[in-house]
Amino acid sequence: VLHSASHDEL
Amino acid sequence: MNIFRFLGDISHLSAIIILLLKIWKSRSCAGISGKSQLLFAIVFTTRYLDLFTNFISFYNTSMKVVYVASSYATVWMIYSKFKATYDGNHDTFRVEFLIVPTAILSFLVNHDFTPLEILWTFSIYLESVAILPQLFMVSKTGEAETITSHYLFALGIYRTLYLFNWIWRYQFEEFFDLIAIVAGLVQTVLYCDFFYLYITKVLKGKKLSLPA
Repeated sequence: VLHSASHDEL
Repeated sequence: MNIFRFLGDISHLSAIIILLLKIWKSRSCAGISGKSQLLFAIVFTTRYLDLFTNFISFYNTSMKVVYVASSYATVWMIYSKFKATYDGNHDTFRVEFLIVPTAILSFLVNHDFTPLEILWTFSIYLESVAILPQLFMVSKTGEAETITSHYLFALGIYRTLYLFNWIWRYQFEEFFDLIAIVAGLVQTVLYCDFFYLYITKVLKGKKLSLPA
């Protein structure tokens, strides 16, 4: 998986 | 949330507060690159556009508000309130050489070709090089105030801790964001020579001075 959909980091 | 990411956020927040207090208390922004602070304000603005549309947690939202507000306050202090103390002659890094390539790259390499995602990607790429004007200014003036070197250390450590956070999240959460990881590596590498000077000089009570 390239990345998680939601950007949950600052 | 894991300990590395939490410590990283705390380190980032303290860097921002250290700088705000340094300028406000000393009523001077000597030795501070206004260009880097402008770039950080752009980084936070383009990254947190989903501030009102995408609620993740109270912590997430409040930290974003603090980051954006403090970055604008810092830019205002440098270019307006204490502009008489701004050392423009040494803050000469050509930021267009940072903004244009990162903007082009964010169109070419991103996770999703949508406005919000491209702006988020641009913000990630820009953040990785945003400190260059400041490091360039320190090398030009040949030295930095001790409080400024603490600011730079806290700022550099934050993304270094985020690298460990991404290892943790890959291991335990199957989370993997290649763009953030590569940009974070570049960002951390740019601090390496500063880290070396900070640890060998500042921690021994000496002033940070670069071989001019």
